[in-house]
Amino acid sequence: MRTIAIMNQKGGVGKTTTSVNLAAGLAAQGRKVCLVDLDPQGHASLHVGEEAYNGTATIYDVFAGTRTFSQSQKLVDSNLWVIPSNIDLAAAEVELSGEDRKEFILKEAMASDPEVQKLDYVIFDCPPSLGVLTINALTAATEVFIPLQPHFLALQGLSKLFETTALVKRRLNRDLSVSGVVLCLYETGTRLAQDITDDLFNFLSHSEPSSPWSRAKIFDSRIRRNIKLAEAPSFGKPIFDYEPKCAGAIDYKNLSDEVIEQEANA
Amino acid sequence: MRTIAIMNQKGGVGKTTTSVNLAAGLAAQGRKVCLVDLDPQGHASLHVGEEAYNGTATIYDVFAGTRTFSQSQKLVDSNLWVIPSNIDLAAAEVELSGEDRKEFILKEAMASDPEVQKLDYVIFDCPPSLGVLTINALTAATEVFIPLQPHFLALQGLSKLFETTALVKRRLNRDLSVSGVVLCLYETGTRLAQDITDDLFNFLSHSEPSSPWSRAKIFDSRIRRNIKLAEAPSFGKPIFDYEPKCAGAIDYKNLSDEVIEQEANA
Ligand SMILES: Nc1ncnc2c1ncn2[C@@H]1O[C@H](COP(=O)(O)OP(=O)(O)OP(=O)(O)O)[C@@H](O)[C@H]1O
Ligand SMILES: Nc1ncnc2c1ncn2[C@@H]1O[C@H](COP(=O)(O)OP(=O)(O)OP(=O)(O)O)[C@@H](O)[C@H]1O
Ligand SMILES: [Mg+2]
Ligand SMILES: [Mg+2]
Repeated sequence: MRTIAIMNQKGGVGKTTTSVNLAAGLAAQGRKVCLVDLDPQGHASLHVGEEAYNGTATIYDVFAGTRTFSQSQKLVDSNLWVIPSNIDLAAAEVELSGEDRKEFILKEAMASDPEVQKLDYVIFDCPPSLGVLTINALTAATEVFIPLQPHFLALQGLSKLFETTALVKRRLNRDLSVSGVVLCLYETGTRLAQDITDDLFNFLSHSEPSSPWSRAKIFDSRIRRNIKLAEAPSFGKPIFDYEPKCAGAIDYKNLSDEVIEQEANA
Repeated sequence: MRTIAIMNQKGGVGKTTTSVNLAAGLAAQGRKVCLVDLDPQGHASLHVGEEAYNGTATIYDVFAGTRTFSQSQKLVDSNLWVIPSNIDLAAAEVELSGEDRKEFILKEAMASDPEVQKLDYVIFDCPPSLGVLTINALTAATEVFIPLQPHFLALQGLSKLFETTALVKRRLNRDLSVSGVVLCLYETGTRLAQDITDDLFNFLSHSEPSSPWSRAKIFDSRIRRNIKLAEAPSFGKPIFDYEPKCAGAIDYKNLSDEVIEQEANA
């Protein structure tokens, strides 16, 4: 089972769009996938048409210990489950702050639930912050994918991201590594996208062997800017159900294929 | 003197791009403008070429009380000053949490500094959060401009934003009102941008007379998506110095003109 945190503390860079469409792309290839919405904004939940109303199981129940991980999973398509979130999760950040082992609630919920082992992929959509919800994803996961918009200011936040993953790896989760960067909102044909991608490539090729980045690559599949990807959430559908022939669907299919190919090298 | 908070807790929607280019546009028309970078990421500072190194005055000094507001201003162009920020400001959020009147530090620093009154505009670039730094902008300012990307998920965060401004108005700053929404990253010719703009318009026209939104309008000037706006920060220049003829410069000039026209109706 692969456990992947989709993470970047910068807002609006494509975390949710990537979490939802990668999960859907993997499920379409027959993998059993659970998408976990870790953002109190509940955008991933909205995006798959699973707005969490009163009484619905949410990831908050897992944090509060009132439901198990698998009890909170909701089937949204063949091979695709979601554990939705809603604004209750914002309370979790406060409630957890005093708790012992607050960084490991998700990990321990998954480890103690045999049903979870039947999944091929668990994908965590992280909120735009480095708080306790993101840290729970980073201890529950072994892989990190970083969506990144190839803009100048986007690179500035990267060093903070690196520090956090390195800290988590050293202190909380020895198995953590950054598998790669997914270039999102890619404006093809612009100098800026090319320059920033080159800068990123240079940065990654000079990383310390002991850092969690040492084997991170830039995924070959780049997600181009495509209005269809921004429309899909308003229909509560992954891109493949909304507009299967558009550039956004092609790009996320390519990414899913690339992620599946990695299985052979694991 | 007009004091304007450029605010939206959602990340990557154009707050910094708008703060910098609106400030520069107003200064180009002869207004004395001070741009205040309230984000520990320091993006507005970078964008005007004022990265704050050791020893440079920053907005942290104003929060710490070690420098006055006007002592921290740095002239970056004719009529345009910036008070830069850097990562030290992240410490302020923690240090302030116990303080009495922590929501009013900026306001009081400005009120006690006669030099500040010589300015025509103070523009606060807020971080993507509703924490103490943003609250300081909302008590120091009388106006709020909300940059918004006309996407489906962008509307979801709006109610939280409304609650916060209403709460601040009621409890901390009776003079606060939301002047308007600046549509940013506008993808012309797309159904999505048009639909979301219509939804926003309907929302605003049905607001409570007592809410801070009751006279909020959507600025006529919309800022179109334009790669030049994303390139300018890497040169440390507002758009008018970097690429004066591009669509981004035209749009921000229009916005500056529209803001200046408001002076007649004040
Ligand atoms: N490739 C793309 N082309 C066009 N629009 C996109 C693309 N990727 C994402 N978007 C849109 O851009 C906005 C931000 O994307 P998204 O919500 O996935 O980012 P995020 O990193 O999850 O944001 P947050 O930090 O708020 O969680 C959304 O409105 C989304 O629909
Ligand atoms: N109209 C536009 N056209 C193209 N790129 C833009 C436009 N406006 C902003 N950008 C780019 O989009 C990214 C996000 O914009 P910006 O930094 O202004 O948003 P922000 O709301 O201040 O983000 P944060 O929440 O991180 O403070 C930046 O890389 C910026 O250069
Ligand atoms: Mg998201
Ligand atoms: Mg900003």
